[in-house]
Amino acid sequence: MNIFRLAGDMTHLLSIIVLLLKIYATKSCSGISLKTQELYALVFLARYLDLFTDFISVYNTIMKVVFIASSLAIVWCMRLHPLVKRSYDKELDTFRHYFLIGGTFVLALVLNEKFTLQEILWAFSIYLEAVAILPQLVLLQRSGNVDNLTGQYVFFLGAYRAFYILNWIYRYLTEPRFTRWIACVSGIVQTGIYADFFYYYFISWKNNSKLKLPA
Amino acid sequence: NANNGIKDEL
Repeated sequence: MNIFRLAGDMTHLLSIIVLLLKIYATKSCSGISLKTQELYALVFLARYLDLFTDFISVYNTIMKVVFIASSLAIVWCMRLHPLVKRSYDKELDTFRHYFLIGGTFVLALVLNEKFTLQEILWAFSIYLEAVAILPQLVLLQRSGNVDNLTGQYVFFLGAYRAFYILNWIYRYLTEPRFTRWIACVSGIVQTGIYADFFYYYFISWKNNSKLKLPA
Repeated sequence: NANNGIKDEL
């Protein structure tokens, strides 16, 4: 474990806490894409299959449980909670995310470390995570104004993978045979997708103005 | 280490 990876995991945890706070405090999920939340739940379920087979560390196990439980709780909240589900922007959240699931799964069948179910699902979860934010970014562009907590949620979500890139560089330099090409290339693509959001987020922070994404 | 397929990262 290095400082970059710890910072990345904590930033990821923070993004989930900010999202839970927004939903709990405002009893509303307006501006949040249910499709992105469903994709994240799928990412964690596909990636943490080894939760019960490979014990890495207490930290690793606890974080996996927290990520799976929180992503399922958010999906449950947005679909079933009587008060919250009414504020879901159903007509704005129209990204055809099934194409993302199909495309990334086919890619995982072709590009994986080993043609075993666990490795294919791991690669699938890595590719899917890279594109999972797209429905959310599209929804933000459509809904025009972005409330602070939602903006912070997306910002932390993008920042966490940027820390992971620093972690992979650090591990590549310090561990003799560390290569994790699938995660690293996919992580760079994932962080790149946030680039324009980061730009508009920085502008709105600099001008102290409301975050607006061009339609 | 990370090469024997064990995914030690989240």
